[in-house]
Amino acid sequence: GPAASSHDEL
Amino acid sequence: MNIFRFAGDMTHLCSIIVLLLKIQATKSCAGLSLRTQELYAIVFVSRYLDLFFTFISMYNVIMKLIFISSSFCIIWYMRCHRIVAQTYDREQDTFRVAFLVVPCFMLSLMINHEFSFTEVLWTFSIYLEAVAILPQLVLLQRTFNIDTLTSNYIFLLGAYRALYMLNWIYRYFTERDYSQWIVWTSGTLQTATYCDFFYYYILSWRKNERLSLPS
Repeated sequence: GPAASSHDEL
Repeated sequence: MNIFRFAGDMTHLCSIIVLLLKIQATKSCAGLSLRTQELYAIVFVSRYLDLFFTFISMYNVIMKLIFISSSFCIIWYMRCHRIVAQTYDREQDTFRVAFLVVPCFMLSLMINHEFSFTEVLWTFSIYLEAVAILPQLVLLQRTFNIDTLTSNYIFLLGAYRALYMLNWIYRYFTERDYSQWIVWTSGTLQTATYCDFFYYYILSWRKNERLSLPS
């Protein structure tokens, strides 16, 4: 999914 | 970015800065587990390796660099600083970190979103962060020493956990396709291990309070 590849949290 | 996430990042950052300032001011790291601090450094390095591969925002880049450098700064104080290093409870801080690092790495090889170098390392960092406080918990149970671990640090670390959970709940309800099971599961476990730590911290605090009471 899109959330998996883009880790925008720290 | 929502307010919970931002406040969570800020309290996380503050917890590290407060710890660093406290070490600097008191020239002591008594009661602090070097192994936990080293695990945090491993967590930050393996998670933020994506600095080289993906750009999310300037905010993310700066925060990542601050997290990495401040964690190494704490380690430098505990290991190398002429005065601070002498206050480190070397004999008591004996938790075998391999018991945490190896299983977390194995798990990240098995359960991940995608079997790639950065993705596995990212997953590893998430698992490791969940248990990284355990050496600190063991040291606290052994020594009841809360010298450097001020209540500010403990409070900020707890607030960071709570705010990040609120952030996930908020994002789940406001964003489409936002779901991250790995982060949620290990984040919940992390908060649980933290609560355990918090419980022993209060216990030690009360014990110290009793010891310092005038007779």
